[in-house]
Amino acid sequence: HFFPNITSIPPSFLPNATTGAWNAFHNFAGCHPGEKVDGLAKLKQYFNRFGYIPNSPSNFSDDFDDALESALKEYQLNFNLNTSGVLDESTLQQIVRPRCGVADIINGTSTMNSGKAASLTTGHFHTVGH
Amino acid sequence: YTFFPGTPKWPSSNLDLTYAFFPGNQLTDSVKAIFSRAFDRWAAVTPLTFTETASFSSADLKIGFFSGDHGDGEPFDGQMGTLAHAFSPTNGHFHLDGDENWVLDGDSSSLTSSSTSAIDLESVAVHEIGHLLGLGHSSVEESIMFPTISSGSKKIVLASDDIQGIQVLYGGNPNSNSSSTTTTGEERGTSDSGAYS
Repeated sequence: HFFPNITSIPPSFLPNATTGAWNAFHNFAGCHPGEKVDGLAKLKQYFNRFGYIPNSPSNFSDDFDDALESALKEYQLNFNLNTSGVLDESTLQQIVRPRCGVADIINGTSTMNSGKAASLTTGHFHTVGH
Repeated sequence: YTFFPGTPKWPSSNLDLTYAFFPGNQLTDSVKAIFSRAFDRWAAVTPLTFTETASFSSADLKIGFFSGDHGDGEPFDGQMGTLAHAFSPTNGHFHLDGDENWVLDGDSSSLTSSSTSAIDLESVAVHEIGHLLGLGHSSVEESIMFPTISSGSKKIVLASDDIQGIQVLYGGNPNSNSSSTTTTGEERGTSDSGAYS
């Protein structure tokens, strides 16, 4: 569907703005490691889709396990969020945004913030090239 | 800026790239012009050139709108969610989700961005062309290669992070004074071409 500008979109096309593919993830606000929440498997599929959970089991569980916590922290690092490992509101707002389908981590190689040397991202270390 | 694993790029023997649109989409000239503008942004800061060709099969870069499962193992998911994907060099395939509300001028300054499910086509095109040329995703939120975009927003100007990355791969535009600086891996983060800012 092509429109010359936003105001030209018929109102009947707009209600879908609140039913985006990932909007249901907002229900996981506040979830933390150790919990089991219905539907959490779909969030794992999301992280698997974009490379944060590398191996895809036949079906994901609804457990907030170590794999999900690790994926979440890596995602938070890549998107400049607080790396709490908790599904806080700012993290969920980022997750549900429409995005490019290309993975952030390809063949296990993290390319964004989490793949950079600590000296480049934190500023706490001083290195000398030899 | 980042690159795909192995740092794939277009060979120096083929920097004059052709692009074509999937004939089945029957895109209008105004839609095609959006992509032309997006290519121009990358051409301005590199030695690369982009020319439209009518031959889809022989084009270096193949652009098409598709819905759902379209045969490449990366099915689209309907409105919102994933918007598009493109493959690293020298694959050349660039697919956009045909179920989105694509706007040709996504400037939503008069609207609340959360009130619409419209996606600015040029913003996505500029981003995906970055992938076609070899750039991966960036954590710099202002950069074109940041993975997400808010509905109703428009981001089409290459940031210094984007320019530094693409110039590591291809060098600067020899015909442009403003992009003459070419960064290397050792210089990343310390050199700013200043082009397109």
